[in-house]
Amino acid sequence: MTNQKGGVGKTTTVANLGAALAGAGHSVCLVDLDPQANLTTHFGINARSLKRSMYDVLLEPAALTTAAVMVEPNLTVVPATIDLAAAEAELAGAVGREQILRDRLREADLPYELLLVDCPPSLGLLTLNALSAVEEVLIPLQPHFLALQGLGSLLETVELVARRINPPLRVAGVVFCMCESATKLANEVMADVRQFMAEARGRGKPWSEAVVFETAIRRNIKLAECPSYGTTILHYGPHSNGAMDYISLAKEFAAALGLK
Amino acid sequence: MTNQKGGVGKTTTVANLGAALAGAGHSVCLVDLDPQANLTTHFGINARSLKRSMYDVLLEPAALTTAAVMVEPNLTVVPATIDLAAAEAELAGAVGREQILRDRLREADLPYELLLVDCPPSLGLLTLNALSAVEEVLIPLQPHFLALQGLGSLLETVELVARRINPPLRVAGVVFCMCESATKLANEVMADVRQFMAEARGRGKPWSEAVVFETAIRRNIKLAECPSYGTTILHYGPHSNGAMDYISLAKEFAAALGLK
Ligand SMILES: Nc1ncnc2c1ncn2[C@@H]1O[C@H](COP(=O)(O)OP(=O)(O)OP(=O)(O)O)[C@@H](O)[C@H]1O
Ligand SMILES: Nc1ncnc2c1ncn2[C@@H]1O[C@H](COP(=O)(O)OP(=O)(O)OP(=O)(O)O)[C@@H](O)[C@H]1O
Ligand SMILES: [Mg+2]
Ligand SMILES: [Mg+2]
Repeated sequence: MTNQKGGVGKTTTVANLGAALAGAGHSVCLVDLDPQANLTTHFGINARSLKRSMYDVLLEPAALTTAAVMVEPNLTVVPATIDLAAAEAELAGAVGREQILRDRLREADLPYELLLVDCPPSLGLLTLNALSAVEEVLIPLQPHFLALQGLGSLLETVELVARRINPPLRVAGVVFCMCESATKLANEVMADVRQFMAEARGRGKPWSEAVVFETAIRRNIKLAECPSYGTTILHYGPHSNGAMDYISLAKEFAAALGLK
Repeated sequence: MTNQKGGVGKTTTVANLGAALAGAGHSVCLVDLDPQANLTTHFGINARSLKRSMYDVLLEPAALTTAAVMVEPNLTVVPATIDLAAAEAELAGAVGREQILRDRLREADLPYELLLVDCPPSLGLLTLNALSAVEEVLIPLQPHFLALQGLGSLLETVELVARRINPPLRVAGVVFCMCESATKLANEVMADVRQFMAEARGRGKPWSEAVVFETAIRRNIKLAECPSYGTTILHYGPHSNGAMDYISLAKEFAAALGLK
């Protein structure tokens, strides 16, 4: 889950889409790769009480499962701490520095069907590690003008990683977040994105087969409230727009990836 | 203007507060220190047509004024390009790498009364350069739970820079952005922040005399629309909530800094 534009709904989507997929019976692991550790906070995990976190997984190195925390049935979180901010500098000189996470994920058979990685708002080494370790990229996008600006450089980075490091990498989909669909701006930006993606069809780009999900996540204050209770929208507001939207997105996502 | 949390209104505040201060007769320079170059885009500056940008100012080195673009009377922007992303790696080994921007600003008498620097959503080298070069820090904050989480590490970073590199550095103020003041969440978070800042009074911290501005910037779609017209809210929607809020913030800001 990546987009270098800040505050577009990356963490909120990893947490709530992850919970909705887990609720549908998939065994899901959420990886917090952001030193801000917002995903870790979202599930009420106290960073100070952790013996292991993503920093140890990347640098010690420790197996991913040794840092994993089960938060709900079928749903596990691998937490982050602020130490992760140092990882970028510490890994900068390593051989194949973009592939450290990939190595970790390959070391052992992970007991999860799905792994969702929450990235920081940058295209730095942590995000490159995520892009090198996975096969599908999800792009959360707030339908605002400034958020649209960065899409080009994000796609270029995906293409570079696919060409040089991780050939199977492709953009699985784009999901609109924090939508105020009554506004002209949102409709214009969404139309722009849909058109851009339609024109890329069949042209052999890593995003040529990307799905622009029909489900748009509406702006809904309960989605911003639930992290303060350390839980997801499915528990905090099961009948809210937020829950309906993420359940509907989970169905579309599972179909797009051919799950079950 | 800094906050490592993404999407909290940093760029929007630099652009519109800057314009409101310029409108009030102050000579203002806005510096884009984010490789996403959203501030540059906000003023309709085409990054591809630039001879010089902040990358050159930091690395060539070139004087700040050689890259400056006048966008309105009293208002100048020093643009960024994506190249700035490379500056972090290129400067990483330099002696006193946090003080490159400070050196540039000291080289010549700048013809501006005020300089506002827009930072990327991180506490990396570009943000450290901004914190080392200025005397006051403004913290834009969306009154959401996740946005509150990062305030601690941001203040710690300010304290470290003040202790080791830039002793006069202090937090001038906190401004609430994208406020939905009818929500319980916003009121709770704002009360938390006001209390935290009140308790720090007189304790000799760089934020002990910080003002939590009375003016809260309300969520207003026109603020998200104006960048697509390459202008600020003062031109695009002069009678909107967005314009009123930023004009009122400019008055409070000028008073807090003792301008005029
Ligand atoms: N659909 C929504 N409706 C209302 N608020 C939302 C919604 N989605 C996210 N939020 C809130 O908006 C803010 C930004 O979302 P979030 O933190 O998930 O974005 P992000 O892309 O992960 O940010 P960062 O770039 O800092 O990692 C958070 O405070 C979150 O609680
Ligand atoms: N008061 C507001 N009302 C409505 N939309 C706003 C408001 N302030 C900012 N926005 C919009 O919200 C988004 C985030 O704001 P902005 O880009 O200024 O934040 P930022 O902190 O600079 O983000 P980044 O961390 O990516 O640099 C933008 O699309 C902007 O147009
Ligand atoms: Mg996040
Ligand atoms: Mg910005």
